[in-house]
Amino acid sequence: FEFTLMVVGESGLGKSTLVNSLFLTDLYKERKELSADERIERTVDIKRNSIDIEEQGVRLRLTVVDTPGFGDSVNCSNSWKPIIDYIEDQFAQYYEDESGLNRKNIVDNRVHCCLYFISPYGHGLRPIDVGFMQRLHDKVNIVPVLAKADCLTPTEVRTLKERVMREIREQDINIYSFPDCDSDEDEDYKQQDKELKASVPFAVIGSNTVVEVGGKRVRGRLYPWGITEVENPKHCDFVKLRNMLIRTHMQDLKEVTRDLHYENYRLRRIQD
Amino acid sequence: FEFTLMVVGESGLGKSTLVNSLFLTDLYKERKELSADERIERTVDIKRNSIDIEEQGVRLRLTVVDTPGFGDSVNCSNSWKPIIDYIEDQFAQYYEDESGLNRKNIVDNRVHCCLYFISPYGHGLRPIDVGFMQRLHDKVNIVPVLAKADCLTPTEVRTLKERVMREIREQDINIYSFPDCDSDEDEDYKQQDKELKASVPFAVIGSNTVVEVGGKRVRGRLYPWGITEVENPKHCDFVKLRNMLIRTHMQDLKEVTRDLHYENYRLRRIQD
Ligand SMILES: Nc1nc2c(ncn2[C@@H]2O[C@H](COP(=O)(O)OP(=O)(O)O)[C@@H](O)[C@H]2O)c(=O)[nH]1
Ligand SMILES: Nc1nc2c(ncn2[C@@H]2O[C@H](COP(=O)(O)OP(=O)(O)O)[C@@H](O)[C@H]2O)c(=O)[nH]1
Repeated sequence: FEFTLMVVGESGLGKSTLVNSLFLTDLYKERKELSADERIERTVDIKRNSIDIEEQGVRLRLTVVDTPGFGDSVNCSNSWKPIIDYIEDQFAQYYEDESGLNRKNIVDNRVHCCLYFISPYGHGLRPIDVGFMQRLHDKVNIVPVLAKADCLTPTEVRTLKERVMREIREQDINIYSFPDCDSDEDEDYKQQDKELKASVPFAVIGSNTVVEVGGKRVRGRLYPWGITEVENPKHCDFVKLRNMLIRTHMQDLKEVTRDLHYENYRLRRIQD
Repeated sequence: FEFTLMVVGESGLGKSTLVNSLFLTDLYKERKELSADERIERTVDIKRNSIDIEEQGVRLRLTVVDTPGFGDSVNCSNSWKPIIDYIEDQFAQYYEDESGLNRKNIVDNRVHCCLYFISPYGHGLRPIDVGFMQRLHDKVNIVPVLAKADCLTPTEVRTLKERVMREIREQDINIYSFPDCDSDEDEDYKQQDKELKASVPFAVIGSNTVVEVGGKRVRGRLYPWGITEVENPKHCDFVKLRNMLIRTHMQDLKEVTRDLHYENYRLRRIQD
């Protein structure tokens, strides 16, 4: 099994912490911190890291594509271009391999899902968020997440989610939409599926540290006023996001990439 | 007594909530929320609001200058220009009034202090923060604050403060520096003064809501995992900032504006 996940958002939104929490890894231990000077110079980089993980007995080669520099500089009006180019380069590569002699051993590097991190500022989508999603929604499955959800009270989370979804609709952005579940599924499953759809954008908290809560050791963040627990559904949607990505929707994310986004690319290639 | 405070930072960093908390007002109740579309179009606005408040028996005309739009658009490379123009326009106005006939009744609209909000979501100063402070540090007293400090654990607050101060030094930025206290002050005062200097940038939390904690009603934010209290020194530096602005350092902020920033402007005017 191969799966490629792209992670996009301004630096400091907890992206690497979240990826490490999702897959219980330490993918970023060699990342070096840039100084303010270096960050002023930078443009968007594309970095790829692969790890083999095992989920529920299934071995998975997970590739995480990072986009450091996105949204960081003073002028971000080209922040999305390197990302668009990367996604289309993978389509191009696949297209050429597919038409080649050795079709049996194609390596599929296409991006199956893009986690887009929305800053928990509280007023809704920012211009850079709209700009990115409008240009990428027809090239990759976008799953928006509200980063650092522990900065928001439950009321603020609800308000922000409603606002973001309304703005996504008003701006004609097509984020990844969960398929309807089969009518012969049991009631429990249908209920979970309904709650999943209603949770978007997923409000997430991530943590690389383990804290003790009520005698149990959990991943969380220790504040003077309390402990936020990553896997506590009353605190955030981390568990929903993880289940969706790794258990219930990985297959569909790959199929939509193949049958919709790559297909659009292929048709454009044939016509040119 | 007149005092003009300018507030600068990206939208959503809790600036209006903090100003309301500092002065126990509701300065922004008529602010309308912009849609994502409107925010894409916008450039930096300068808005001024004045209120009369009483602090410790002293009546004060407080003017708050807001800079909505700063740091919000996709291309922020001119975000600071309207702010520089505004500050210099107030100097120009004062300069002309000072050389005019009616010197006794000059209205002093010069900006005495600029609270610059640093996002808690970064790894240190962002390019826009450096860009702003480098251009404004010789025109106005800059007091940096770490916004929404309840997003940071105590360790993260310490690390971010050290990083920000180191980057400020490395980038040759001159933020407002607290005067040394007189050697004949008592030990308590000297200790408080030392702690004040060591707290910069002030890590602040603001709140428009009152919550009940241990039988007391306090300003704070109610989370599922606990309550952050605005005026609890174990939670943030709000009280330090408020004391500095309103009690101990208001006079010095006005004097430095007059004797340093305005004086620089005056000398440049004379030479041109
Ligand atoms: N409040 C809060 N802070 C977080 C969270 N996840 C990570 N952080 C902190 O945010 C900072 C930046 O995290 P990092 O994962 O490096 O962000 P990245 O630049 O987006 O990869 C670190 O100090 C993290 O400890 C979260 O869910 N909530
Ligand atoms: N986590 C956190 N949120 C805050 C704080 N202060 C304000 N907020 C919330 O942040 C959002 C934006 O606040 P606002 O004052 O309007 O920000 P402004 O756009 O900078 O003026 C609102 O939902 C506030 O309730 C704070 O200290 N911590």
